[in-house]
Formats: sequence, C-alpha cells, structure tokens
Amino acid sequence: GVMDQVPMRKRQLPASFWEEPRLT
Amino acid sequence: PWQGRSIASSRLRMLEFSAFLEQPQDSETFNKHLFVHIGQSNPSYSDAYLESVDIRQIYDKFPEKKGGLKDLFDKGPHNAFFLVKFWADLSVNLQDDSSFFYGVSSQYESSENMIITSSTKVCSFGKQVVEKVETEFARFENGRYVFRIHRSPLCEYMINFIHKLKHLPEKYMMNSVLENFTILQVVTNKDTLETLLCIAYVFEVSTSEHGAQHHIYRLVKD
Repeated sequence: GVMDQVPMRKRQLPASFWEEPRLT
Repeated sequence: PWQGRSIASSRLRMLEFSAFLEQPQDSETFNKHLFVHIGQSNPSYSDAYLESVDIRQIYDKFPEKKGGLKDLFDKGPHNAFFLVKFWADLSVNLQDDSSFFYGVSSQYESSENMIITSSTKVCSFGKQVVEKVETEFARFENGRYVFRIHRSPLCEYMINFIHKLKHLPEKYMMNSVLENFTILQVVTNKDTLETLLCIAYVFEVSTSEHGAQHHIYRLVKD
C-alpha cells in the first residue's frame, strides 16, 4: 500500500493519538 | 447514545475488554495486573462523538489481502469500525511460572439473540502471525442479550511477545517494536456473516502511574 514504511508519526492522525490520557 | 461515542455498531456494543496477568499471592488470593483495559462507559447524548481516523492511514498495519481490513470496510457497515490506541501497562514483574495465568476477557451486548464469532488476528508488519477464533452464545439478562468471552487464555505467541518486550531496556525501544505490532478483532454474526464490530488495536507503552490507558476512534473513509 501507499503508506508502507511511512512511520506512524508522519501519518495523518489526530493529535490525541500521541497524547497518553492522564485520567485514572 | 453510545453509537458514535463508544465501541458500538447498531447491532453490537462492546462493554468491557481486558488483557491481564493473574499471579497467585497465596492459596486464596490473586494479584491481577491489567496490561490493557477498556472499562464500562455510559455515554450520554451530551458527550462528544469519538474522533475519527481515515482508515487508509492504517491499512498497511493490518492484513491487506482478500478479506483484509479494506475488504471488510468496503463490505461495511461503516459504523462497526473502530481504532483503539492502547498505552499498555507493562509495569509488572514477569517470571516464568506455570501458576501465572495470562488471559483476555471481553463482554458485549445486543438487542438481538444471535451467535457471535470473534476472530482475533495478531499481526507483525501487517501480516497475520496467529489467529484465535471464538464462538459465543447469548445470555438474556436485564432485557438485553449479553455475550461474555471470559478468561480466554492468551496464546503462547503473545506471552512470549510480552516477555521479550519487557526485556528491552528502554521504553522507546518497546514503542519501536510496537509500531509494527497490531491486533485486528472482527466480531461477526455466525449465521449471517454480517460484521458486527471490527476493532483495530495499536499500541504504545504507558508512561503513566495510573496504569493502562486508551483512546478510541471511529474509522472512516472521507
């Protein structure tokens, strides 16, 4: 596919995808 | 209200999901460690909808051949497709001990009486390495049908994987391995083969003191 080998960080994902929730 | 706000299609709703390790403390008590966990939620109409992710951004992380994620999504229904980003809690001491139990439990509910089949595919670099298929009958409880996959043993591959991951000295190394590790769970109606839920799981290691965390997204194709 077109995304092969593209690091996840370079993909179009929501900002929250990289923000670990801090809730208990 | 849970449609669009939790892992639920118009036919089936996930109530709970956990992967855990039980270690006996003494003859009567167990210490239960949750690697990942989705707890019961009760969204209301005032809650925001889940964020969405374009499914094409993750196609290559899951099986792409016939019957893969793309085919499944094209078949629909689109409201059954979700992405879960887990921050797994690996802050547990693992020893090789046969008295340890590694398990997965999950629960679902529906307004329909049916038999469900859950297929769970572990993927490495988008290619399936192992699959578990489970069939579950409904139990009528409190006016709805409940499906419980209770304490399903984690397979050898997964136990070894967790052990190897734990042996890596730094979290960034674990996350680098996890970048190419995914799980695809597809729940279907056994008789009609209709897709009831399709959940794509991706992972990082939790840095929180509060244990496993997660975000849930709807998968869409804009």
